[in-house]
Amino acid sequence: FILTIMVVGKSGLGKSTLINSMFLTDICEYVASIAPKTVSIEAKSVSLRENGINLLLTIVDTPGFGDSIDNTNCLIPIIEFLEKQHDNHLKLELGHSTPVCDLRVHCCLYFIQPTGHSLKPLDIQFMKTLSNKVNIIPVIAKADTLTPEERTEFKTQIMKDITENDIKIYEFPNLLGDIEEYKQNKLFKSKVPFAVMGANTVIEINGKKVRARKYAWGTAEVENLEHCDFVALKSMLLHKHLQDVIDVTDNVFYLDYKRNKLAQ
Amino acid sequence: FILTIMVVGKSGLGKSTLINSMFLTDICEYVASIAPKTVSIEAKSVSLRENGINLLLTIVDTPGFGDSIDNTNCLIPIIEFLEKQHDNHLKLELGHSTPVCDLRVHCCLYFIQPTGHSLKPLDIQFMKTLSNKVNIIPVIAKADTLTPEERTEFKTQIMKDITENDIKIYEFPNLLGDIEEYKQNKLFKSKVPFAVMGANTVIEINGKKVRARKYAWGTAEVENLEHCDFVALKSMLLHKHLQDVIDVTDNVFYLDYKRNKLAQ
Ligand SMILES: Nc1nc2c(ncn2[C@@H]2O[C@H](COP(=O)(O)OP(=O)(O)O)[C@@H](O)[C@H]2O)c(=O)[nH]1
Ligand SMILES: Nc1nc2c(ncn2[C@@H]2O[C@H](COP(=O)(O)OP(=O)(O)O)[C@@H](O)[C@H]2O)c(=O)[nH]1
Repeated sequence: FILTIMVVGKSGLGKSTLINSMFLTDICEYVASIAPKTVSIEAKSVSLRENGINLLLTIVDTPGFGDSIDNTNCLIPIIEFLEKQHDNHLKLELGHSTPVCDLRVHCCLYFIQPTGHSLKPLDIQFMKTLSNKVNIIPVIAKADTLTPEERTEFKTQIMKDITENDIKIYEFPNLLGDIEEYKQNKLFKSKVPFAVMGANTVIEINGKKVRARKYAWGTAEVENLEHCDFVALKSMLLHKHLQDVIDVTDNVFYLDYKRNKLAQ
Repeated sequence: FILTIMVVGKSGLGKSTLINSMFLTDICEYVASIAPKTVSIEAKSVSLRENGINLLLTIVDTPGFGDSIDNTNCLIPIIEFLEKQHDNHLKLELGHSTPVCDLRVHCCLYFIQPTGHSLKPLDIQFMKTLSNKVNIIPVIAKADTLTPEERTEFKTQIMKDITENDIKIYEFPNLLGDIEEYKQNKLFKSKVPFAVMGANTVIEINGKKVRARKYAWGTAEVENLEHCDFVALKSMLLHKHLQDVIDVTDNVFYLDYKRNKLAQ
């Protein structure tokens, strides 16, 4: 399997930590202080074994996104990158070039600040634009900032903003196999947008080593479904619907690009 | 005592909750979803009794700050407001007008997002500009987002950014009274920038009702010094150095404005 995930969101929302937690690798370095002046696109690939399958994973990072005083143009390098990959694939199909590594992005994890209010104007506008180019999976970053009640309310408001602004986020399919699979898929699907937490520290809890964040008032566990939706995101994206995000990219976004390009 | 506090920071950083927690009043309404297109200035006053003194408190809120896609001009209405108050006071001194209520801002609580990295370019530029006009007290918002280690590291990085960028934040004086007062003042002073948490929920802990945030993994208490620096901020600003922030505003920022205005 070749899987390319783009990560979009302001600096400091725990994106690197989440990716490293999901893939149990240090593919993302914790970049310290210097915020780039413009958005740059950085792709890093790693070969992994996930859930019994071999995965060639590429993470496309977008440092500088949303971090300037004026963010009017920060989508431009991102859209250019997304289209360039479709263009490379098209050239390959038409026999115009020799094989280049296929970096078409299968899904974009869009990180939302856990404000507790609603989507920011920047998020609404940018998610809308991106949703026409790539599978968007919105995630609520640093979900341990929200109490259970706040999380529920915030998810409701986000989905309301998404619907009202006509943002077409990626929709996980239903699993029509056995009844247990169907029910768990339905349960995980109901948690969208996933409220995620990541951790780069491993803590021993009840004799077991787990990724967790240790506060003075308690320890938030990444893989505890009562603490956050990390397990749901990982299961839905990497286990249950891996083939579907790849198929939608091929059959919807790529064909859309091809149609427009050939029409010119 | 007349005390005017300005609150500056992006929407969703818990500003309203913190102010209401500090003054045990609902002076700030929890404004829901609609982010204003430009920065507006809203002043709300309330009469309180705090630590045995009568306080006429005015909170100057700045909704819309930092919430647009392009934030280049979001300081303009704020600077205009700050200068207008000095101007009103000058007109009064020169006998040019009848008394208007004195809304000169004694301190500005500048809310920093708990990213765990460093100050954002916007924060550096805007804090620098504001620090020439008003007492700036930077606070790390939603400090329960940070583990104790992250908090320490983040504070160090923020102070480094502040020093390197020559941002003159308000400096609490030393208390040269008795040794106990001196030591507690020194201890609280060492916690700058204060990592604060606020809560609009009251929870019963060990038979006592306290403001706290209840998570699945534990309850973070606002007034527990091991959980956050709320008690230090409240004590330093409202109890130990209330007169000093007023004096510095009168003797430094107001006189500075007056000198420049009369020189024109
Ligand atoms: N509260 C909280 N902090 C987190 C979480 N994930 C990462 N962090 C911390 O947030 C800071 C920034 O994380 P990082 O992954 O570098 O963010 P990035 O800039 O978006 O890549 C670090 O101090 C992390 O330990 C999370 O889920 N919750
Ligand atoms: N984690 C955390 N959440 C907070 C804190 N203070 C407030 N909140 C929550 O953050 C959300 C926004 O708070 P609010 O005070 O309206 O933020 P404002 O927009 O800056 O005025 C609400 O859901 C609050 O309950 C805090 O200290 N920590």
